[in-house]
Amino acid sequence: TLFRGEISSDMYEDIEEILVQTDMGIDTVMKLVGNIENRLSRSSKKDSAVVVDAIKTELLAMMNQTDNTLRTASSPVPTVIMLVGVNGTGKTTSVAKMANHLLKQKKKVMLAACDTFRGAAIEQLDIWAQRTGTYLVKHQHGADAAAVAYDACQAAIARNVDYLLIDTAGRLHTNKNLMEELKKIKRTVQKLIPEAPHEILITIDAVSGQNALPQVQIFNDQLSLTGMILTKLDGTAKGGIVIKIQHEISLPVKFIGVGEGMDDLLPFSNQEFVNALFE
Amino acid sequence: SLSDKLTKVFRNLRGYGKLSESNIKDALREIKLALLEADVNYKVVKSFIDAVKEKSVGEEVLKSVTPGQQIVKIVHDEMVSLMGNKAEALQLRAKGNRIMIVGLQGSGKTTTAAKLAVHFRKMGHKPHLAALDIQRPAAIDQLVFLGKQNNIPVTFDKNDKKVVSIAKKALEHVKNSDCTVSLFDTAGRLHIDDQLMAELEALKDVIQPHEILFVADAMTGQDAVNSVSQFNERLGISGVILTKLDGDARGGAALSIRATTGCPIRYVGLGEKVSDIELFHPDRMVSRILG
Ligand SMILES: Nc1nc2c(ncn2[C@@H]2O[C@H](COP(=O)(O)OP(=O)(O)OP(=O)(O)O)[C@@H](O)[C@H]2O)c(=O)[nH]1
Ligand SMILES: Nc1nc2c(ncn2[C@@H]2O[C@H](COP(=O)(O)OP(=O)(O)OP(=O)(O)O)[C@@H](O)[C@H]2O)c(=O)[nH]1
Ligand SMILES: [Mg+2]
Ligand SMILES: [Mg+2]
Repeated sequence: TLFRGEISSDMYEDIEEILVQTDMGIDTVMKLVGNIENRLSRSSKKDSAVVVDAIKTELLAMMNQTDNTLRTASSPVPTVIMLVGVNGTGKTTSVAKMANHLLKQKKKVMLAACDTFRGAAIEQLDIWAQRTGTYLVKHQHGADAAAVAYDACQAAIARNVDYLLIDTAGRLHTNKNLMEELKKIKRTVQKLIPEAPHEILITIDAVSGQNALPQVQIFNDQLSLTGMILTKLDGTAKGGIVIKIQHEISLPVKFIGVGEGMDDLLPFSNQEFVNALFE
Repeated sequence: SLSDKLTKVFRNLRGYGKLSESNIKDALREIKLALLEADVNYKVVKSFIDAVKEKSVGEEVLKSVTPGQQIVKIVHDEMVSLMGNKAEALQLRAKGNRIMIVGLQGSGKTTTAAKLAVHFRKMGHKPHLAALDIQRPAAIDQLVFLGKQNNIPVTFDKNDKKVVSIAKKALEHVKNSDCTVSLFDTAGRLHIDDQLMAELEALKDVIQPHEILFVADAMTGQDAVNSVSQFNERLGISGVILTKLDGDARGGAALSIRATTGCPIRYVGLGEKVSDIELFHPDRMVSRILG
């Protein structure tokens, strides 16, 4: 039990400390505490155990009911999933994990190496392609990322794959040119497969603080994201910022990353996530 | 900005009298909110606010500035004294410098190792890089690529499955060369992974580094104190490098890290190019955190 005895004003300070340290943001916490104080003051129960349940209920409400399942193409075209996000947040590793996840479901998967910029980015994805037994479309280092995407879509259609996963280079949301490059990749994919990309997922590092919100807002503004992947949840960071993001943008978390291996990807559950905030 | 908010708070306080606990209560709350929004750790904010309160209460309200500006100055000065007053660059000796680069996954270690190598060469040193990440796919390729791109020798071995043995090879190469500073890039790892933290301790034993630099992402939130204090406890960190400061993250983790470990922040990463590294300026960081 997190709190003992009668509900007190000290307790609300402890709640604030615990929740703020999950990175959900002081404004979210104050709103939540306000709602709870209101509710509990009208309730006859004075035991502190009631408080944790009240917080969890409130957090779930803040998270908005969002669909955490992966979209699939409605017609016999490959489902295109594009991974975007800030540098080092886990895009390439998440592409590998998703490929593995889909292969286990007996789906035909293809990968596209659209990070043509960073040193050994193509080699990194190539190794994952070999480990998962997936076909990788790649050009040389420094090639046009949109050209790779175009080739990959053509190959995916020709080979009749179920899923095409596109890995992109890390970039800051504040870099206008790099955001334009992503939009170009998206337009290129749309040329060949009009309703693609069916998913544009942003990776958010669980270690991120409040900056994850503008990251998601700007990426979403520019690309219309369909979901998030919350990575590195196997660390001590709680990733509470996704609560704030969901509260503001209603963007679902489709998966969580819980390690560096290809099996370390789990579907996101609002309830499990909220429970984990208190562990 | 914080100073606008504080000016508002003190709108009703006249130009005479003292700053008291009651009239600065709202100001302290504004400061707390601002620091938390800038990602400074909750506990660090608490003790920081206490320090500001102590310095503010009893202060004469000056006639030349508004009470809001007065408090801002107290906050600013308190933060600068925490962060250090000036840049604290790495002090290298003429030769034989050994530097270990450590940190969580994806924070920017490999890129930073190359940046530091080039930076030291500009200062007249002969740098050397050692590829000790044998776990991440193509990590060795990445450092070898950066070495080639910037004409820096790299010790690596794709067939050696023991990082300690590769470290020894690197030390041997450096000994038989005219290199003056060797940088050891390590695999990203979690501070709670006991086996991998023990691996770093074993590497430290073999390398006997003069510097162990913790590379942290500027967008790190509340968790900054957890990771850096574990790394510091087990290894002893001599300095910190804050990366991706070219974004718009406020960088409050810098204050959390400094307050928790006392470790100086040496450099900041300002982009993906090898030249995108600068000395850390505490006063600039303070302005950034205070918005
Ligand atoms: N512990 C842990 N590490 C992860 C997770 N996901 C990725 N990583 C690690 O984080 C580091 C960066 O992962 P990448 O997949 O290269 O990240 P990225 O977003 O593709 O990076 P850039 O392409 O350089 O922007 C690697 O060391 C990964 O092994 C996770 O869920 N848990
Ligand atoms: N914008 C920006 N990107 C950076 C900076 N430093 C590193 N990066 C990028 O961040 C990503 C991760 O960098 P790495 O050097 O691979 O990180 P790492 O800590 O070695 O990763 P692991 O070895 O997997 O733990 C890459 O895309 C880098 O180009 C920086 O200062 N600014
Ligand atoms: Mg990548
Ligand atoms: Mg690395």
